[in-house]
Amino acid sequence: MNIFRFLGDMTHLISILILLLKIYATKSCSGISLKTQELYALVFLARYLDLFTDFISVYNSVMKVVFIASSLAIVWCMRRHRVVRRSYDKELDTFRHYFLVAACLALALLVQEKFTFLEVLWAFSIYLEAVAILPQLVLLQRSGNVDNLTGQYVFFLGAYRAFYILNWIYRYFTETHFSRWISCVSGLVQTALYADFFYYYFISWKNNSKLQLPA
Amino acid sequence: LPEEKRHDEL
Repeated sequence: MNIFRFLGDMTHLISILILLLKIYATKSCSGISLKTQELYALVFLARYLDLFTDFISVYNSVMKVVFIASSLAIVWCMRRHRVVRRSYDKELDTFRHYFLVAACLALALLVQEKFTFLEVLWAFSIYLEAVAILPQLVLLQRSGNVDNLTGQYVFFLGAYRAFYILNWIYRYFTETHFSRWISCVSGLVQTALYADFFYYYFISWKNNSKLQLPA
Repeated sequence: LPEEKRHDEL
């Protein structure tokens, strides 16, 4: 494992910890899209079914369990927690996320490395992860003001994607048989979706002002 | 790539 991959995993983990911290400390999930969180839970469940079939390393297995457990915990809190669920911006979180699921499933059935149950689910999870942030970005855009923790959550998620791209570039040059175009193309699409957010995050950081997205 | 190492990322 190279340093970029490790930093990517760590920034991914940090983003989830920030989100859990926000929900736990403020007992509020305002500004957070339940639809994006549900999509991530689905992404992890679909991709990490290989926990039962393939073993890569203790590190990989532990991280997979952490990602599945934390994403389910977040969805549970937003839907069921007596206090937290009251702060959910339901009327702003109207993205039709079922269409994303259907489109990604259709694409996975058409484009995958092998037509087996696990491989189709794996491709589906890669495609879905690429677009899962969309409901969250739409929600931020609609609410305009972004609180600190929510802004940092999205920032670290974007950093995770950027590190993974560096990781693929590194692997491309250091490994003899490195070709995983499904991951790489989807990863590039996913990172591109953050470009706009990063731009405004950088502006607010430079001006030392509150993060605001244009209407 | 060996079969079992194809999905070695998270």
